[in-house]
Amino acid sequence: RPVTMNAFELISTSQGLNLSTLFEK
Amino acid sequence: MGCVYSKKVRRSPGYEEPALLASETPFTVSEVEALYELFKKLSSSIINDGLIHKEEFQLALFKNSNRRNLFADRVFDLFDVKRNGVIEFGEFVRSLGIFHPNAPIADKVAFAFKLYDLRQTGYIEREELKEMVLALLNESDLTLSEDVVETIVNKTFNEADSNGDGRIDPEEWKEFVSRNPSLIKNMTLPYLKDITIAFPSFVLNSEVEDAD
Repeated sequence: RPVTMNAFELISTSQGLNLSTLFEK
Repeated sequence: MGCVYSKKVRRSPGYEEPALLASETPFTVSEVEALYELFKKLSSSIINDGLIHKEEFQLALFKNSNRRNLFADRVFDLFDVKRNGVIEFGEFVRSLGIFHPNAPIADKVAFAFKLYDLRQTGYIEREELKEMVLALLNESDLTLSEDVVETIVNKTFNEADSNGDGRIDPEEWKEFVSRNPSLIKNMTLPYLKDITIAFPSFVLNSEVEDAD
């Protein structure tokens, strides 16, 4: 149900914000 | 004779003492040393100059040095405190400190605000929010109609912009996050608690230095 989605919640799923990948070997 | 100089370790430009960085961040000295191992790896992946360039940051995030992304650009710009186009070691550690599980929530909330305030006006504008939603959709190969995007943006804005002036200020953001704590979930990296396990080779380097 995308209409009820919080825009910031949606944005926070961006791969560009997933810094845990910096720690991948 | 030569022993005195044999302990000279090549440091990156912008290197700062782990003890100093540990005193300003949630990291311990040995965790900062472990982060230096990670930093050296990231900062030598393309250009071996001990500084993290945008391409190296993109390579680490996406396994592709050419993959541009609005959010990765914003994170890079915020890490690059001196705004000289590269991330130095001190900048790297201080910025990652915000993502530490023990870092103050207020720091995480403020960092997220700066991240989303794309044009650095001190407010998150409706246009910026829409731009970020579109960027996310584009990145995820998701297609939503213009109407649905408008609805999502409007609904979020109506909830966050409590004084109704058409933009989200830092106070409104703080209040909005306190009602929706999951919004700053990505401002915490659990990895940072085990950084010495993830990058244990600092032990070896420390021993080399101490041996002198």
